[in-house]
Amino acid sequence: MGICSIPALAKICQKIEHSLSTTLPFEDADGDKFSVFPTLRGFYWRGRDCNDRNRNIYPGRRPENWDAQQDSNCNGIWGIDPKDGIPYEKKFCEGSEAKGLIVLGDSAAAHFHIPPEWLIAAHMSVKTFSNLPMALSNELDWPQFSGTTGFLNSTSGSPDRSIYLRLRQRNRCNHRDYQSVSKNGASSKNLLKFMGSLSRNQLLDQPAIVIYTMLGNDVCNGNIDSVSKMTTPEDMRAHVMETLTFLNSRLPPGSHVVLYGLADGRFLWDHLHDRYHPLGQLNRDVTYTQLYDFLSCLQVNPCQGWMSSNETLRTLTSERAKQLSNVLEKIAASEKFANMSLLYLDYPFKEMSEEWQRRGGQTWQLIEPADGFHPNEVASRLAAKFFWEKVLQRWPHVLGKENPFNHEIERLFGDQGGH
Amino acid sequence: LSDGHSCIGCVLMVSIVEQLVQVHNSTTQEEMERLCSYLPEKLFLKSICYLTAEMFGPDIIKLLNLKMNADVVCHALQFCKQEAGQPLCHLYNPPQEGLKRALSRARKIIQHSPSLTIPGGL
Repeated sequence: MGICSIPALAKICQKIEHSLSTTLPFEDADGDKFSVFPTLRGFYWRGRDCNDRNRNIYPGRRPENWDAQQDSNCNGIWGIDPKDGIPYEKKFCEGSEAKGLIVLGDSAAAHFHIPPEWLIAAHMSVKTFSNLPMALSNELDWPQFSGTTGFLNSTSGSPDRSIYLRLRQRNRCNHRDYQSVSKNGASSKNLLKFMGSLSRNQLLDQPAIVIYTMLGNDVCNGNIDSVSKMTTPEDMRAHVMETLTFLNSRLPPGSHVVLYGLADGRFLWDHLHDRYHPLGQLNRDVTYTQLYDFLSCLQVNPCQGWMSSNETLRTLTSERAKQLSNVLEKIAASEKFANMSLLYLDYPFKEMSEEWQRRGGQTWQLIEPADGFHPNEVASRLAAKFFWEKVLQRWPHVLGKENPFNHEIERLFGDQGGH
Repeated sequence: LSDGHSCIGCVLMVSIVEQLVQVHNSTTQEEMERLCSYLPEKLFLKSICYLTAEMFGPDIIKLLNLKMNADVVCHALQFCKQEAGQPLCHLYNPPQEGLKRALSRARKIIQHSPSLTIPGGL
């Protein structure tokens, strides 16, 4: 019953527990916070280490001696052009405004996902559960497909790429420079406990775009008296200022922090309440209303405020979310930091829904079917599209220039060592 | 994991077994084995599944054969617990005879089951 009580496994259990609580990679021989192992906070979460025996080699650092001898920043560009003796990294990346992407977020940012086929008896086979161990060792998150740091091809057929892939396409020197410091249940308050796992050296590394995205856990909880447990605007301001002070102490000059507003989760109930949950599709006997009530009764509802039949509570939750978003917007407009600029964006659910309908879809198809709560892969990638378009339109300097050598890099270095 | 999560896990598993029986027009025993056979060996998932089926399978078979639903099975097996002063939590619509009566019937059927006396409980 307690597998970790077996002496031979106790040590590995402790190591896994440490990895989960600190959000640091389980397998990281040189301790540089980057890994060659995919799961357990490895390279599905932050760019793959290209040398796990040297703590001075990791994604996102400024190249050492223009990477003439070795690829010190793991972007796949290294060596010297024999024609003129100039290192390729200098030739292609110098002055290119290379930068990384860091996400401080919650389960939506980490892309929490329970595949519906795990719950639908009619479609089950050995293949259905082949990805279960991977999902379990990633806390049921799939950051490798997320709209923020996702780097693998979409499984949903979504044509929209993640923010990281767009940043990489804009400048191939950014290859592998991503970090997802996201955790299920993260809020403005508990982020302070694990944001130390962020890896950025102010002196040695490239600047970064940090996306702060906590879509709902400041107003979401499983308490019967949900409203009294929500973050207050005053607390929100204090928590965010603490996070920003920390970031300012870590980020290299020229970095940018984009504060994302909270979602208005009323769409969950509005679009799902009378639909059938995957478990109820065979016999038409489990609706999302039943699922929400069941979770509330067990006091494990991830968001009593929005996943509820009580309309007044849903409205109150949205009002508080709006107040907290206003706090973020005010901070972005009024606070100044030496090493980073602050920007604010609303969570674009309305635009996402309209765009999806334009493409022939329906709004409910943007919500994770198994949990009836999280944005699914299509929604995450749509959010990435709107993020990119807005930033490009309002603050193009944040994304850096388009690298004119991208084709040359691709021709010479192919997939740059992959991800 | 809280008691609530254990309850959800049980209701999910029992529901899936129940639906596999329906889809394959087969027996509960066969479908529990089928479900375990689908799971990968990694992380001991298959072994854990077979062990769980060994421990709770006989009771689940008895109760599902009597057309009891996943809520009733999981309450009877004590994966779902009713907290004092709280309602009896259920995912499915209660059976015609009522949830309490069905549960009391289920408890009687498995009252001497060895799975209810596992050291340390569930």
